[in-house]
Amino acid sequence: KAHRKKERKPRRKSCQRQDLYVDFSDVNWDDWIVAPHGYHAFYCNGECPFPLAEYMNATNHAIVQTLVNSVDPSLTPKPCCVPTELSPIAMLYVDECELVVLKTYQQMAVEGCGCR
Amino acid sequence: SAMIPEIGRNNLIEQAAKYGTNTREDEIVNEFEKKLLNMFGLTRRPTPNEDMPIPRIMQHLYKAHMGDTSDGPHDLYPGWEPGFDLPSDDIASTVNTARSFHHKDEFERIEGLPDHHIRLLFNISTLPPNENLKYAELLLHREEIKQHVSLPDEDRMQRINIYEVIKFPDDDVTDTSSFDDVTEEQNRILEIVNKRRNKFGSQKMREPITRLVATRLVDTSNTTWERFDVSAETQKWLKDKNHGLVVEIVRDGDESTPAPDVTSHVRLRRDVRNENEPREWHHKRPLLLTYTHDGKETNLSRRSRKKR
Repeated sequence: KAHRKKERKPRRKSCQRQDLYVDFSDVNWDDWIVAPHGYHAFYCNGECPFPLAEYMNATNHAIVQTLVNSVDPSLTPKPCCVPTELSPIAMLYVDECELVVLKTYQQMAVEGCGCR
Repeated sequence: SAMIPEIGRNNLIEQAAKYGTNTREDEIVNEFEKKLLNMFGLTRRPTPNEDMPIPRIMQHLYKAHMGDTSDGPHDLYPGWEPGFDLPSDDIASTVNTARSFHHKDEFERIEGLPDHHIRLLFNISTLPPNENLKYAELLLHREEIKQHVSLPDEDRMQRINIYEVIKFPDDDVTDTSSFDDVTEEQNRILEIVNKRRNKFGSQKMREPITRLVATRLVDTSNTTWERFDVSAETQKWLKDKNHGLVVEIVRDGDESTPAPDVTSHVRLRRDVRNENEPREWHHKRPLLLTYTHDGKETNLSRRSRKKR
């Protein structure tokens, strides 16, 4: 008997931080933002599959939502892959009054993702 | 002058159309644009002149906040400015915004004060009302006087006096709290007042009332930024009339004599003799730095560089 090759399903990527470099010139903001030219903003993407691994930082609610989804997917979707930790960035820019400003903005870059 | 580039705007309008609400798509996008402006604390998109120079001090401040201690020339971040660094961590940890203000050149002279008294009037009315002013400092750049290096200590010393202008003799007329542009009418009134004063009043009568804010003895044989805490004065300007500060530089021990080489030593005025002046002046002219906090959980403390 010929061995039938086990067909492997392509694995979907599970929830994790993905690279996203925001270059201010891409959105035509390089005329008023002096520094930085851009920054690593990252984003979260991927499945929140069962079983929810430790690194997915699932909340109790996400675990319950997974349970309900397993009983009947029409009741609720699986938990979402979202940022769980964000960090600020500093920007040096010229404001609308032509004043030079250095300001830090909160929650601008993703540090960690999780299933929530 | 839109925050959202044309192509982005069109794509967002398309997406909004799919969402199918009663609101017009372009209104939804305009609302998003407002959120973007609000996020940055702006009222409209900035459109600075292409050749607008960025004060080196501000570049330095950014670099210091980022924890970049590397020295030497760099395209964006030139070397460190001597005598300047982030404010102490007590202050840096309680603020998240720093703004730089240049003084209004046209108000440098005050009628009734000697020529070597330079008035520095900063228009801080654009400080956002939702930001809390925590600290403000006046920065004066001074360059070494090479001929002074070989002089004995006592001949090298000069004194910088900073005064706050409390009141003008005729406060209503010389009020410059709204000094966007001096109108022809205001000029005409000032001329009449000055003529009257010359006719009836003495020199003393025309002098404004000032208060000494800070005094410092400096050694003219080195180059540095002198920093003066003017937080209390700046707080007052936000609530009351702003007549600015007056700076005088005198010989140590001879307060009545203006120090020589003041123009090239402490950069209070433009130096018309220097051909590189316009650009240099922008970087070395007096500067008021305000440090504010907008209530968000960030600060200007020096960041430690993370190893990835």
